[in-house]
Amino acid sequence: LPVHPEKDNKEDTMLVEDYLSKFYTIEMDSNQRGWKTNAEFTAEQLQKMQRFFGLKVTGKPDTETLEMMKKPRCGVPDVGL
Amino acid sequence: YGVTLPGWKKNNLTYRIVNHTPDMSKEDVDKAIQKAFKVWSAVTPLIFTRIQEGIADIMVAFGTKAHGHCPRYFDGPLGVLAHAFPPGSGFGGDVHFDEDEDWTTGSDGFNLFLVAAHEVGHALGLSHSNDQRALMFPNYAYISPSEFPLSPDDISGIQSIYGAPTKTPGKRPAIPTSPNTCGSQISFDAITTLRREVIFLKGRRLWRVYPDNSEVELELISAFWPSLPSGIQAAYENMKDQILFFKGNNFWVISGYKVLLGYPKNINTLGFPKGVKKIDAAVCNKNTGKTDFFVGDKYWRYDENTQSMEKGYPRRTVNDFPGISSRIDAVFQHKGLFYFFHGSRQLKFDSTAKKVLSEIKSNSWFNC
Repeated sequence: LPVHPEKDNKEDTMLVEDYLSKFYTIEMDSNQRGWKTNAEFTAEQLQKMQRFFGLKVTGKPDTETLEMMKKPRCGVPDVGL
Repeated sequence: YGVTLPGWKKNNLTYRIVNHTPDMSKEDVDKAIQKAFKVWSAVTPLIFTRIQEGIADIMVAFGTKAHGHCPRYFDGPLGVLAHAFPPGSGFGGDVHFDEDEDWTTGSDGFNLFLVAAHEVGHALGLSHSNDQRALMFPNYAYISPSEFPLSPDDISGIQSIYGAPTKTPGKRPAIPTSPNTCGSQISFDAITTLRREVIFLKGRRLWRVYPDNSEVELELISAFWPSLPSGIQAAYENMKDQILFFKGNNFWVISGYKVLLGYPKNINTLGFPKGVKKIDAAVCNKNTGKTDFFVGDKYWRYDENTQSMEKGYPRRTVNDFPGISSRIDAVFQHKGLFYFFHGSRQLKFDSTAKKVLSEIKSNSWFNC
């Protein structure tokens, strides 16, 4: 079976996880997180980031979202302060 | 805008520059940081005093990766450029810069003044804004340091915490929110018509002038076209109700509020030779459907119908436009006449009679 290139893009996955953990993760206790899977939680954070930057809110690491994540920026989180 | 309250409980704040980046002279670092604080003192009652020793409210330092006891770390070149902490004791109010970045006073690398002004915004209690025009937008965006970097959003944010500057005339500089169009030295980067309007561009801003009823509106270029850069160098309206904007060897085609897909493109797609790096000014002659591009003391002519550059160009501008001998900042056509701008002067030119009719001040369109 052909491997789906998007899935296979480890670098992008690391970029997304690192970006969301730095700028879109609010420290919350496990109760608050509830039964969300990692994927659901990440999709939710991605939507938050996409909404903040005025991107299409897909909850997926599409090209436009990855491009935004690669821009030089301030290290202060965008949420949760 | 967003705020992290509470702000500082006092208006007199101290700052200390703990160390310097080797990328710039110490003097330039000091100047950039001082100017960054001035940005915020211009719009609030806050007064910042630099101290050389001891603990200041706002400690400014350069570090790499994990630095001191800071709970956050830097990530080498690019990525995170700097960070700061909201008002408070300890790390509160402190500003850290990633020394692995290339810090400069200009547009190359990362402009220390612009990043410092953003981080000081955090140190005073602002969080990130999702307004792309705001200084407190999280991503780095270079704007000319000569321009006042705060947007209305930034000013509303900081004044929601500290209020407006105290009214002591003569003590505080006026808020330089836009170049004074009636100043005697005003010049423009580019000018274009748009239907019955004339649009004057300078830095990040544009003025919409309605010649027939003396209305003038000031806006940020990004308010209409967020993906356009500041510092547009040439612009003209073609025959298809579109505007073309030029900066360096890139150009964009705009239709209404939309930047057409596939732009920016390189100007050599229009037929310019590789040696042409930028366009000084451009105007489409509505009578002939031909566009003249002015570069230095020469110009090219482009046929909008055949979408191709005419043969026999470039030609020397002064040969075909007697009297137009210096480099041109901007040009546009209004009621059949052409207005060539150079610095604070403009020449009214009759292309039929092939002569300059009069010389006027560049800001004559602004009812000064």
